[in-house]
Amino acid sequence: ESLLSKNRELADNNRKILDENEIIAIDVMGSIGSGKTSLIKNLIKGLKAGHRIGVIAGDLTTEIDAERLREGSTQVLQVNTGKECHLDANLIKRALENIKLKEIDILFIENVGNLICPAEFPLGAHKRLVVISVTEGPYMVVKHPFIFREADIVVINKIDLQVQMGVSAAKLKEDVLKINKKAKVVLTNCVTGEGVKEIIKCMNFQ
Amino acid sequence: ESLLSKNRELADNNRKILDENEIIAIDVMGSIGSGKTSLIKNLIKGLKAGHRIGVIAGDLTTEIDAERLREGSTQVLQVNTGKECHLDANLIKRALENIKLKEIDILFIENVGNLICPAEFPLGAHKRLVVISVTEGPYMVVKHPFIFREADIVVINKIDLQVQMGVSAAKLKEDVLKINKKAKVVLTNCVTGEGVKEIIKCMNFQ
Ligand SMILES: Nc1nc2c(ncn2[C@@H]2O[C@H](COP(=O)(O)OP(=O)(O)OP(=O)(O)O)[C@@H](O)[C@H]2O)c(=O)[nH]1
Ligand SMILES: Nc1nc2c(ncn2[C@@H]2O[C@H](COP(=O)(O)OP(=O)(O)OP(=O)(O)O)[C@@H](O)[C@H]2O)c(=O)[nH]1
Ligand SMILES: [Mg+2]
Ligand SMILES: [Mg+2]
Ligand SMILES: [Zn+2]
Ligand SMILES: [Zn+2]
Repeated sequence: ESLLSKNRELADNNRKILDENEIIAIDVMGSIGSGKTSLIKNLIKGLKAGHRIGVIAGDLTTEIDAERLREGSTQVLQVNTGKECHLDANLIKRALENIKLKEIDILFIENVGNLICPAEFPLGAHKRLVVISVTEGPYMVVKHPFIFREADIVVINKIDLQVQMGVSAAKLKEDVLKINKKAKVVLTNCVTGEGVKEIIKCMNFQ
Repeated sequence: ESLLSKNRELADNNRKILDENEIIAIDVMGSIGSGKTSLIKNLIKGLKAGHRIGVIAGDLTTEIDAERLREGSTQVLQVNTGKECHLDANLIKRALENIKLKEIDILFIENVGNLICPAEFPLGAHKRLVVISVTEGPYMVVKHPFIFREADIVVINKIDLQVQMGVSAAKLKEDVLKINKKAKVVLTNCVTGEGVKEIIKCMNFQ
């Protein structure tokens, strides 16, 4: 049985476990350093009044992101992938076994910084969110069609640096909609929190 | 035979072909959008007076980087990896068969934007150069030790944005030297070309 179909099977099983525990899970993907952790921090701030939030932070070998996220959420688990360049459904299956599932209703999963492989390895989340930033240049979307085709929400971050970079966030948004007209695209500044309210709206949490 | 040792074998063979043709090859790796293409453009500008330069540009599906580099170099070949997140020695072997090797003496290989897998897949180049930029944040080096351990030259780019990002390029340089004290680390601005002369010096071309 191929690696991808085995992963698909495990992802479907993860989804079943999340649904049984009434947890909505969001797979947060994006380029290296695009702002995934900063975005999750902002989302937790905006959601924690009415929710109990858990986080699985994926990274090669460090605990840096898990440490940064611990300040805001109830349960943060760091998963180290060693040399693997993406999270997979098996790592998530094992992580779920180490989380008190009855105590959370939203789960953010920060994927490894990579615009290529996570598109091929679903984790069983309900929503797939991709974060890119204007500092990566104007070709980010057109160069990585597969991941944007799979995204429910796309965040174009670091809009405060558009002028210095000579890159238009609005043009990047257009590029996304050309590939995937059903994607919700939001422009953000994850230092000030601009745009985060709009993302929370598209996520439709109660 | 494992995937990695098969790749190692093909890399050694590529190296042999390059040496027979008296070509110095540089594997240019780095994060997505860190400035690899901009750096190669700058290096070509600084070197073309005394050299004949070829480029292999690696990307998923587009020809964007090859197009941008064609203006400055004698032979530019685009290699598309499809869904593979790194170049491998086999793709380079086939690319070398499509380049007039007698007509170049320097070959730049732009790897796919990824700080993880290229560390595991040598291509047979003489030098390994890694480009990161201050806009990815302060943890880039400590989070990806393996690739910096393998690097001969490390470029910290977009230094014009240090203040706005609140990220110190000098600190990133220190982080590299802690992991790999033999690496040459150069700070650059690939829009103005600042720092490029220093990289050319470390490359020791005649
Ligand atoms: N100027 C600016 N900087 C930002 C913005 N959002 C995040 N940053 C900075 O960008 C850097 C990277 O942010 P992170 O949140 O760590 O990015 P990440 O995607 O989680 O990074 P990795 O997990 O390491 O791939 C940090 O220095 C942040 O402070 C923004 O909107 N504007
Ligand atoms: N402000 C600033 N922008 C830069 C600098 N170097 C490159 N850029 C910009 O950064 C963006 C990405 O540059 P590229 O050279 O395409 O980066 P890359 O690493 O080749 O990108 P990919 O191949 O797509 O991964 C472009 O918009 C460049 O103009 C720099 O030193 N400062
Ligand atoms: Mg992070
Ligand atoms: Mg490029
Ligand atoms: Zn991968
Ligand atoms: Zn990979």
